This record gives sequence, C-alpha cells and structure tokens, in this order.
Amino acid sequence: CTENYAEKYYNRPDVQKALHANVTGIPYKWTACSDVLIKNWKDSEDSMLPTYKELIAAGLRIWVFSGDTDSVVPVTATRFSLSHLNLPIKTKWYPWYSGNQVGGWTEVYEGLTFATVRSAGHEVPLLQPQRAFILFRSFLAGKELPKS
Amino acid sequence: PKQQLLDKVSALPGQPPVRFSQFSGYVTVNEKHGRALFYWLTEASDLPHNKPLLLWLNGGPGCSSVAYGASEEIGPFRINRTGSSLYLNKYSWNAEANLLFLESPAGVGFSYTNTSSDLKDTGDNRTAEDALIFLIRWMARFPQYKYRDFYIAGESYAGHYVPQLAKRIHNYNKAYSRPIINLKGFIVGNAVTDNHYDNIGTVTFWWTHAMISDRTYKSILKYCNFSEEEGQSDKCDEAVNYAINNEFGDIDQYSIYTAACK
Repeated sequence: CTENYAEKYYNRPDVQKALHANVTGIPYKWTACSDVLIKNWKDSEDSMLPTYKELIAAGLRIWVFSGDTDSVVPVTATRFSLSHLNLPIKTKWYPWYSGNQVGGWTEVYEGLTFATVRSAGHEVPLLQPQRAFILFRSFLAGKELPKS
Repeated sequence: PKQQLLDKVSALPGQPPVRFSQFSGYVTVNEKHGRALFYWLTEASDLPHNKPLLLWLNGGPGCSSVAYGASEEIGPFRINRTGSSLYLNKYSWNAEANLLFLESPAGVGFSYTNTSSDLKDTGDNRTAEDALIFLIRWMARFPQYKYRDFYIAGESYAGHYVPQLAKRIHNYNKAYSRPIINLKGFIVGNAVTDNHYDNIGTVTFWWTHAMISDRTYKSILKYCNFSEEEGQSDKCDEAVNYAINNEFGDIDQYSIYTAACK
C-alpha cells in the first residue's frame, strides 16, 4: 500500500511549500493517478513498434525489461510484441546474475536489449531494487548484464 | 539560472541529511492555456557534474512520477508508513545519474492547466509535445545540463511516452549540429508496446501462470481477436471479466504473488 504513504506526504502543506509545489492552489488534492485524465484519454497509438524501428535506426541505446510477476503488462506481452521487430540476435538468451542469484534472463539484439527481472512486479525497482540497480548500471555503461 | 536558485530545495520535511542537491518547481509549457509541468531534480549523490541526466516518466496514463518513480522506485527517498518522514533508498539510481522526475501531462500530480478542458482532451501527441517544450525550457534554466549525456526511463504506459518523446527529441535535434539535448538512449519496463500483441501475450501469461482455468483460456481465445479496430465482442468482454472477477482472486495484479492492498 506504499502509494498511500505518498498520498499523505505530498498533500502536507509544509511538503508542498518545501517543493515549491501547488503554488497556484490546484482545486483538487494531489493524487498518485488522475481519474479524469485516464477516463478521457484521447489519441493513443496502437503500436510503438514503428517508432522503435525508427529509433533503432537512429542508433539510440534501447533497453526493454519486464518484471516477471506482473500480470498487467506481463513479460509474455512484451516478448510477443518485441518478437515482431524481427531483430537479429547478437548475444543469445542467457541468465544474468545479481550476487549469486539468477536476476533474470536476457537476450541482446541488434539495436535493443531485452531482460526479465525475476520476482519483480510492474514496478520493478520497488520489488527488486538491487536487481533494478544492476540493470540500470549495465544500461548506462552500455554493457551486457553480468553472466555470473 | 536565477530561477534555478529559486527552485533549490533546502530540505524536505522529515528528510535525513543528504549531500546531493535537489531542485523542484514549474516550467510553463503553454502560455495560452496556462499549462505548467512540475519537476523534481535529485542530483547524483557523488560528482553530479560528471554524471548523466535521466528523465523518469511513469505511465497510467495520468500517473505521477513523483508518487511512483521518485517515492517507490528509483528515487533517493522512501516515505514512511505514516507519511511523517523519509528514509534513504539504498539502491537509488542517483548513485549513477542525476534524476529528473516529471509529472506529465498537465493534470497529473502538481502539474496543472488553467484551461480545464485540457483535462478532457489530452492524449499521446500533446503529452509528447509538452514534454519536449518542458525539456528545452528546463535546459535553459539548468544550462549546466546542456550537452550532458541524457537518457529517458519509464514504465507501463510510459512505454508510449518514452519512445514518443525520444522520437520528438531526435527530430528536433536534426536542426542542430550540436544539440543541447544529448539523447543517448532509453530504457522502459513492463512497457505498453503493441495493443494487439500485448493483449495476446497477456492472456498467455494468465494461463501459463495458472491464474485462469483452461475453460476460460479457451473461451478468451475463441471470442477475443484482440485487434483494436473492431473492439471486443460482448462474449470476449464476458470471458475476460469472468477471469478477472472470478478466477484471479484477491491479488495485486501488478505483483501476482502479493496480496491486494486493502
């Protein structure tokens, strides 16, 4: 229920003052997710795959990861979508390690790295902070995830 | 830069002492409608001038990067149960980068619009456009981050926001020989990617992780075609709703081995 903690903290006047927030007196409480926006969301692209192709061609470093206990946008959804990019494989599927534990599995394609994060849900850094940190550090360094 | 000083956060209530700097405040992205986006920058805990800049976006759409990214995931602070104080996140990503949390689009968290109809017709396009304008103006306020290695990260519906913003930055940069927004790449987690394939993969996960019965799985495959155009048939909706309401049980769908939050 951790998002309840944020609902308490960020609605405190002293916190808003310290953050220079809510300076115009927004006529509603701060909340983690806006019902109005999600219910009235207009344009939404059906697929991001064409954009991925364009940005891969532009040479950006692109990593996609999946916490493997999420059922809302689960690992099989992402894998099935990415598979339709038909990217050539650079480094074949292998388990990556966090300490002496399997942190997940990964495969490196031309232009994109995919990785799962074991026992992590939708918010990967919330449930597996150390594995998420290793993932991020490898991404920043442009290095493949540790093989041992 | 004068505004930069005004945005400096001396300390948050209940915060432990830290060595890194923090800044937060508003950047106007549309004067006519009065749209302004709220940001919170927590600089790297060591040698911030040598570290890259990372923009973090949560999804929803409509959810706050301050609520999730900053306070539950990658930020340096965690909020305690009563909301009275903060404690340090041992695996904060600000060990490796300067973290910029943006509440986007207007209407999310502290970000606001003075034109209430904006809240009823927001979408991918305007969100990406406003985020690009935010970045350009934010860089003018924080010129020390111009040309710095820049990455974008996010999760969930930010599987749309992140590549869409990356694409706009890439196109914007084409006009400059040395772009100030030095975009190097992006990383996304549990990202909404393709409606058709995501949906098929989602139902597969439900079945392979024993969240639904064979009977339900078969009826979903029979009645749902998952292509956005036609929308879902009543029988498809019925089968999916039966799965969620009668077979999932009282779980946290975002972390299926976790009990639901009461």
